[in-house]
Amino acid sequence: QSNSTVMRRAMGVAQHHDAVTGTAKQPVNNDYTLRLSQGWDSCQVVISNSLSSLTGIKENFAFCNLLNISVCHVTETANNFKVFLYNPLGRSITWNVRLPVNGHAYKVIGPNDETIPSEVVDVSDFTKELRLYQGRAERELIFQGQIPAMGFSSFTVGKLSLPDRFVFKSKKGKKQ
Amino acid sequence: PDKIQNQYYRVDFDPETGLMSGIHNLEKNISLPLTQSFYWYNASIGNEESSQPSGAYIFRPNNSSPLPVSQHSRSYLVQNSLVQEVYQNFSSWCSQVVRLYKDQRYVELEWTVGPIPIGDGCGKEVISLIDTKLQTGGVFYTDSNGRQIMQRRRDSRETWKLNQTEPVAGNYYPVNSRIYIKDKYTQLSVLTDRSQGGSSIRDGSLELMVHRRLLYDDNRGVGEPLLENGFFGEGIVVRGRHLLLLDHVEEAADAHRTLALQQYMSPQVVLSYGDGIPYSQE
Repeated sequence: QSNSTVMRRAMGVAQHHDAVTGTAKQPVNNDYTLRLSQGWDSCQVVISNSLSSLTGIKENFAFCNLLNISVCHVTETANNFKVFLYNPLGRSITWNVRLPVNGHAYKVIGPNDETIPSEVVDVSDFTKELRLYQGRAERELIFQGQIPAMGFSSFTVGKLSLPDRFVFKSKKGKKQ
Repeated sequence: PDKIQNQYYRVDFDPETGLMSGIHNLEKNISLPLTQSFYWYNASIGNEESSQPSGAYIFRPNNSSPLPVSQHSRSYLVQNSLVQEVYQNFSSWCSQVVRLYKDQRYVELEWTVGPIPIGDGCGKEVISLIDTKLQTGGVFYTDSNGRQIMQRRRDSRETWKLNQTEPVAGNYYPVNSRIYIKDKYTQLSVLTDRSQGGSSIRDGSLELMVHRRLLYDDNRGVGEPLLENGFFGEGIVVRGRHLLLLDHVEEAADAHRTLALQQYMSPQVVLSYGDGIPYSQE
């Protein structure tokens, strides 16, 4: 069951001048935030249902709300995952995707089975410090995705194991 | 790092201070020396002229000159083929990444500010300030809900004679999506990812308030200071983005309107493990 009314109601409440300007008492601001959060949770089901209809595959979709501090359980733990980008604009765009990961190299396959250039960079110490105990990603995967106008693109990401020449061998001969 | 560059933009850094020292639109051959850093206004607790303290409703610094968070930043460069980034650390509570993606026609500043320290007993209103040599004649521009761009003139109002008593706060305006300054030939636009307060207090300068933490109520009804404590009572951290565009005046709107819409209606990222089952509405 999906319903966007929870978000519409929260947005309605947030039209109050104290919500717009941030001049409410702290517990009231917390309540505005809670309502918007519940609205977004509800809308995620709407989007999941829509994507299932559009792709013809019922996935267990995840919405990582903390991507701005490099936290996402799916990308941090899975060796393979899919990324869907939905573009609400009336023109196609290129979007820079940054996802928290723990691997060193990944292969990104685009919607037309083409390999998309990607890079992995370290998460900054500042980000690691401020996300506290929420995420453990050491790195971020970066790639640029093309998305059609008012449509979506899907990308398949797979973790690559490092070639042997990058694997150190200790004196005892154990791979590390 | 002394610069980052893609095919459209170059950003220079002062090797001594670590701060941005200029941006260049390579495609249109425009260069603009500038400095960008973070400052804070010391919040007023009331003075002889007025007992009005700075609070949730009222922005009232006790001095017209903001204090620098730091005179320099500790910086390092991350350079790859898809993205080039300069990480700037101004203090334990203020940092920024200056970023240029491949094929990207703007400069991205991702700032992280907070928790704002208040151990010194001072309420702080933190700004990102860009200083340029543009001759702006006291005029700057802010948007109104991303629609009409309003011309703002320092220490002036369009329909009445203003007696300016607050040289900083009296010139602050809402910025919902963009603020820009320009001279005859060059326009510097900054797009925001949220509504903020902004101004141009001096010719060629442009500032946006990114965070504030205050110790006194402003006696305007809310009945408590703007003092969000967060989980551990030390204040909250905010992270946001400013996008910089440098362009000819007559071509600037094409770029900032297109990019602002892209920010406002940005793509939604959805993830899955990829183990779904076939589905149809039937």
